[in-house]
Amino acid sequence: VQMQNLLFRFFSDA
Amino acid sequence: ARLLHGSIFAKVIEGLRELVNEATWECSGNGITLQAMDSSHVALVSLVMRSEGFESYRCDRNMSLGISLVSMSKVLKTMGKDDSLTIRVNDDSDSIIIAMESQNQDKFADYELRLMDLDSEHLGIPDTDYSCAIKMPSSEFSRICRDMSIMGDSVLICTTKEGVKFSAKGDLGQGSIRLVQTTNIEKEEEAVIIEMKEAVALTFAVRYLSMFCKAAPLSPQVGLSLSEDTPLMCEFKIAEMGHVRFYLAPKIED
Repeated sequence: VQMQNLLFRFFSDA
Repeated sequence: ARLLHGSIFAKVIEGLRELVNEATWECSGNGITLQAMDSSHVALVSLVMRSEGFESYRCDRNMSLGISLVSMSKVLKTMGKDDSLTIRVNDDSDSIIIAMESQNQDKFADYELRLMDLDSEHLGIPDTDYSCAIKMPSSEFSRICRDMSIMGDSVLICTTKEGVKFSAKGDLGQGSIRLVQTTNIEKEEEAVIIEMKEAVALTFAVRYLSMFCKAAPLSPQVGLSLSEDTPLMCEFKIAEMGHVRFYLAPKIED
């Protein structure tokens, strides 16, 4: 199964 | 903000409105920018339209305008294909005015859209030195996304120095499309160009890639930038004025 990442993992919550 | 070719703005809206229904447009003296995530926080769009790209542009003070892209799209559908477009907001007004002029100046349409009060969430997008940067015809990329979506809901994108391979698998079976890097480049717009520092293999949800392709009418070429365990960047340039950049978080093998 492939899990979908969320953007928060990569982009900081400015 | 006035555009001689209002169709450019319509293409921007059509490129965004499936991914995000509403967004905050940040207007300043430098031009217009927008950043918004889709509702599942998996994809993000970043728009830049620089002031010098407009036929005329004036912004006396910075404004954040909450706009429904769905409503804006409906209004822009009434625009003639050669119309010029002027968008204005009067100070302390709660609506945006959209004015369209026919080419031979004999028809003038005016619409007023109510502004929305949106909480603008802003993400910091780090500058990334991508392992791989692909340039290809945007129509080709749209076609590949459509073809791969037949076979599955995820696309594996693998790059090698020979070219790039898109593959998908699902209940029906599996399929793949391999593009070889163009060697004798006659027309840049039709070439597949791959700059690769190191090979990458990443999986993405194809439905988001297909939504990004709604912005393909903006530019004959699309730029895809990839690094391992990093969101894909999919860029459509807006000639002489800026770009629409989409970011999509990769899937991971669990």
